Amino acid sequence: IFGGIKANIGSFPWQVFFQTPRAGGALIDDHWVLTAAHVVEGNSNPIMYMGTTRVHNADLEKAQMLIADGVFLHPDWKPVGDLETRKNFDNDIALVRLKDPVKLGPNVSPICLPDSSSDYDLEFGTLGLISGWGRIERRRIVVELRGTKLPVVPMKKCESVESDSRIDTRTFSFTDNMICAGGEKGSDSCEGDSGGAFAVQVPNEKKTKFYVAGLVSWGPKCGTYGIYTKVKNYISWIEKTMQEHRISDQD
Amino acid sequence: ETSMYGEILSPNYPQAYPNNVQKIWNITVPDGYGVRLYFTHLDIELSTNCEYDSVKIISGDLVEGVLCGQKSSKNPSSPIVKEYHVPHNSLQVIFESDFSNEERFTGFAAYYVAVDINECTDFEDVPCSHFCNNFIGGYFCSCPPEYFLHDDMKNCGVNCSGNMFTDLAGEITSPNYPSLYPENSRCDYRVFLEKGFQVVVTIKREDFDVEAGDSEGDCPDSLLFTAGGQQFGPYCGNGFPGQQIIEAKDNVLDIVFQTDETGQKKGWKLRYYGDPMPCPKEFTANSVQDPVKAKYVYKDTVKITCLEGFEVVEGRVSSTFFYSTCQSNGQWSNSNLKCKPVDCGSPEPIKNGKADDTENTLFGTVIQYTCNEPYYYMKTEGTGEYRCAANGTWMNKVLGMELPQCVAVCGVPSQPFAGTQR
Repeated sequence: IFGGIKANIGSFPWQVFFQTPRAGGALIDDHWVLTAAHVVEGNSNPIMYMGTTRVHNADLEKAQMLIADGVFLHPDWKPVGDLETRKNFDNDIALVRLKDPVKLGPNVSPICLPDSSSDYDLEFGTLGLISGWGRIERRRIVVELRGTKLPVVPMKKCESVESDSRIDTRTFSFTDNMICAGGEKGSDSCEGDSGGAFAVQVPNEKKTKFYVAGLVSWGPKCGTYGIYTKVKNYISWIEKTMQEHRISDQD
Repeated sequence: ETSMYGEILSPNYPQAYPNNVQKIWNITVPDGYGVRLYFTHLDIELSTNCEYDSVKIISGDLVEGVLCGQKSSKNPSSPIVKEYHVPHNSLQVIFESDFSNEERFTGFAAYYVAVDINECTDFEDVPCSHFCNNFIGGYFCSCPPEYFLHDDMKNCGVNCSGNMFTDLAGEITSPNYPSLYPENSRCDYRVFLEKGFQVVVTIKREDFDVEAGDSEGDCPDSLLFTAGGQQFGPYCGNGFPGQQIIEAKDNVLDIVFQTDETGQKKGWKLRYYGDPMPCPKEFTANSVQDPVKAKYVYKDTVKITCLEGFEVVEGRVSSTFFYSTCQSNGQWSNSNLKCKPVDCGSPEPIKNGKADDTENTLFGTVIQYTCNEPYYYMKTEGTGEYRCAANGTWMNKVLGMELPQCVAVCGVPSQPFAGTQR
C-alpha cells in the first residue's frame, strides 16, 4: 500500500492474507473468499489466514487458518504461463471455497457484495478503502497491515500513466470490467496487495457498511493509479458459482 | 356295648353292701330307644338328702333321682318299688356307701329295658318340617304333595329351580303367587337373552310381599338379583323396597328366591324385557362424533374425528378419525384409540442459529429460531417464530415450512479506519 498507514484488523475484518504468493483476498461469506484470478492461478490449495494485522509466522500461528477445498477462476480469465509478461488482466477474479466455515467475530467478518442495480455504479471521485501487506514506498513487503483511501477516477488516468522502463502501459488491456482509482497523494495499491478489496460504502445505508466494489488487480506504476476488477460486473457469476458449489449442511 | 335289657345289683346283693364303696353302671340301649329303669328292691342307709349312702340315676347332665332308705311296692300286684323313664338311649347309675353302717343294709336290685320313644311327640323341638312318622326304634319325615324332602331328611321344600326365560319379554312369579309361597325353599330363575340386550326388570311395589326382615334388616325370606358381577337385593318386606326399574347391564340375570321354614307370604311378581345394550356417551377427548345421539345402543356405529391438531396413532400409522361400534357387552370397539396431540418432534437445526430448547413439541407449541448474533442475522423474512401445526410440521406465518436462514453480517468494521480523514 502506497500512501497508507498501519491499520487495525477491526477496520478491515474481511481482509484475507494469502501466504504464497503474498496477496490478499476478501471474505464474502463464512465459506467463500473473493480474490484476483492471478493470485490463485495455478494454485489450487492456497494457504490463507484471517484475524491478524501481523503476518510473521508466530503471528500466523495465533491467527485463523483457512483451508481451501476449491478454487474457481472466472471462465473468461485467460491463463498465461508467465505473470511477468501478462498484459491482459480482464476478468481478474476468482472464488475460493473454504473447507470449514470461518469463525466470525469482531476481527473476522465478511464484506458485502454489490448488486447489479445502478445504485452500485461508481461515480468518479467515490472514495474507497484498500488494505494489504504488499509493497510500500520504501519496503518490498510489510509485516503489519496497512490501509489507505483513494478515489475512483476515469480510466484514461490509468491509461495515461507514463510507462517506466519495465512496463509499456499502452500494450495493456483496459476494459469495462476494470475500475481505475488513485492519484490522491500517492495512495495506491502495489505488489503483494493483489486480490484485496476496494471497499466502498454501501449507498443509501444509514449505518457505515462497506461492499467490495473492486479487487486489487494490477497497475502501471505503484503510487500513481491502480486498476481494480469491477466486482459489480461479476455478481451473476459469483452467485451462480457459490450456489452451484454450495457446501451442503451434511458436508 | 348296647343291650336291650339288663340287671343292676348293688355289691354283695342280697348280702349287706360294704362300707366305702362306689360303683358306676353306664347303661346304653340302641339308638331310637329310651331307657326304662325300675327297682324291685331298695334297702340303703337312710340319711338326709341321702348324704351317707345312695344310688343316683343320671341322664346326661340331669340327675333323674337319688334314692336311699327302704321302699316297698304300693301295688301289691307289682314288685316294682321305683321306676324311671328316660327318653335317651343312655343312663348312668352310681352307688355310693360311706365309712360306717351301724346296721346291715342289703342294697338294691334294679332292671332296665330299652323302650321305644316317639320322636315326633316326646321332644319339644319338632324334628320334621311337615309330617313326622314314628316307628319302633326311630322316625322319618314326609312331605305334602308337590313338596320334596331335602337332603337333610327333615325339611320339605318345593321344586322351583332351573327355570330359564329366553323370550325378550316376560313375567316371573314366586311359587303359588298370589297364594302363599312355600317355606324352606330356594328357587332359582335365569333370564337369558341374546347378546346385545340387557335385562331390565320392573316390579310394582304392590306386587311384592315377602316376610319382612328383623330390626337389623336381615331378611328371613328374600329375593335376590345378580347380573354381570352386580347384585341387587336381597329384598324383603311388604311392598318392593328397591328401585322400580332394575337395569342389569348384562344379557343374563339370575334370580334367587329363598324362604325359611316360617312366615309365608303372598310372594312376588315381576316383569322383564330386553333392552338393547347401551354404550356410554363418553368418547376420547379432543374429538367430535357423528352422528350425535342422546343414547347409543348395541350395533350403533359412530365416526370419531379428532379435532384439528390431534391424531390417532395405531402402530406406525396415524389418522385423524376412526370408527367405533357399540358392542354386545356395552363397550365401544376401538375404545383404546385416543386422539392425541400431533407431535412435531424436535425442530430442525439451522446453520449459524438455533431453536428454543424445548421439551414440548406438541400441537400449538411455539418455538423461536434465533441467529448467532451479532455476526449473523436472519436473512429470511418473518420473526423466526414457528408453531407446531396440525400436519405435524413447524410452520412460520411467512415462510411456511421453510427454515430461517442465518447469514453473516457483512461490511461492518468493528473499528473505523483512522487514516482516512483528509
